[in-house]
Amino acid sequence: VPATCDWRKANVISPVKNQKSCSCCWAMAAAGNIEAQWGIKTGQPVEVSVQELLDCGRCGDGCRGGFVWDAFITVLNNSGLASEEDYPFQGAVRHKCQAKKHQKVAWIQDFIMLSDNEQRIARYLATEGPITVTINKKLLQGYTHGVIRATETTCNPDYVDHVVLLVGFGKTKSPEGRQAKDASSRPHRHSTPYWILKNSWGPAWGEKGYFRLHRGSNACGITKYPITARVALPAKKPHQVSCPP
Amino acid sequence: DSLRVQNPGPRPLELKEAFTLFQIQYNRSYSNPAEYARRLDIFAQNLARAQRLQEEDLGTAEFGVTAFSDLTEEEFDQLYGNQRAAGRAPNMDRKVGSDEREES
Repeated sequence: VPATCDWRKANVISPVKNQKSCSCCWAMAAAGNIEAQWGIKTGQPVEVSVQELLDCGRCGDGCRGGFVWDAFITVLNNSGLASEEDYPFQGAVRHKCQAKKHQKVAWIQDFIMLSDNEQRIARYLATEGPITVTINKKLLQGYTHGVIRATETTCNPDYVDHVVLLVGFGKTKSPEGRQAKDASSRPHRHSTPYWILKNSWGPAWGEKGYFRLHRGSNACGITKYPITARVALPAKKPHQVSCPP
Repeated sequence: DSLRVQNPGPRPLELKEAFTLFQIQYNRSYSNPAEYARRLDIFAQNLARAQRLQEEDLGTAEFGVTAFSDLTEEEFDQLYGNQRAAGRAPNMDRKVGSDEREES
């Protein structure tokens, strides 16, 4: 496992989306996962249709929540996804699947759930690409920036209600943040390991649409459902990209 | 503690100023004075909560005014939470699939 990894630097992460009043974090994270995996495995950046996941899902109203695995099942059933440009996000479910009208721009082989071990998650992230995780979003309402280091009391890891895309990890340079945050306390001598996560509340929220969670303490239940689609093309010459540090 | 002495928290006038700035930044308007007063109260509670979270957080995170500062926790959950999946999920064997490609 490398010390740092940030897939945003590899041009495989699409711009931060805004789910607005549609509770479709699960579809946005799934789309981001497929985009990243497709970009890494094929070398071609792509932006896929979240609306197709909402309109064509087997569970109905995707704006009232959903599961990442259902998004992947929709992709498998439809033999891929259309582009965001062809089948754009409307912020509401239209209940009329338009999948057959549009050309597929990306598809997946299958999907898997990873182990709940943060070291193994980091290894998979670094070697294979971004994955979706489901977390407790309690601390995100007032989050502006920095690394959230929660306890089980401040952020229950067993209650998870928001899906986001894990795109990297790193460590703060000691003593980042805390010194400025609280002048009365001594600065931390140790750096803080963190995960980098892509949210779907627009680029104006958090750190340009992203946030950071402490790595190594199952912060806000990040290890509960680490799920990823897998993209494998029968290419003669497989495209391989390493996670940029 | 010294932090509280230095930053005693927003006083009523400062709070209203902060709320006005919030309304401008996030383009918020309210239908009547009662709704304005209710949202101002929620805003104040969220700022107090943000300050408490910042004191409790063990990392470098900062909490403060966001686009969601005029929403109660319940409203925030309803609007942005994954209600269908919150806190529960279908029973599943964690061994389904594997992160080792060779084993799949």
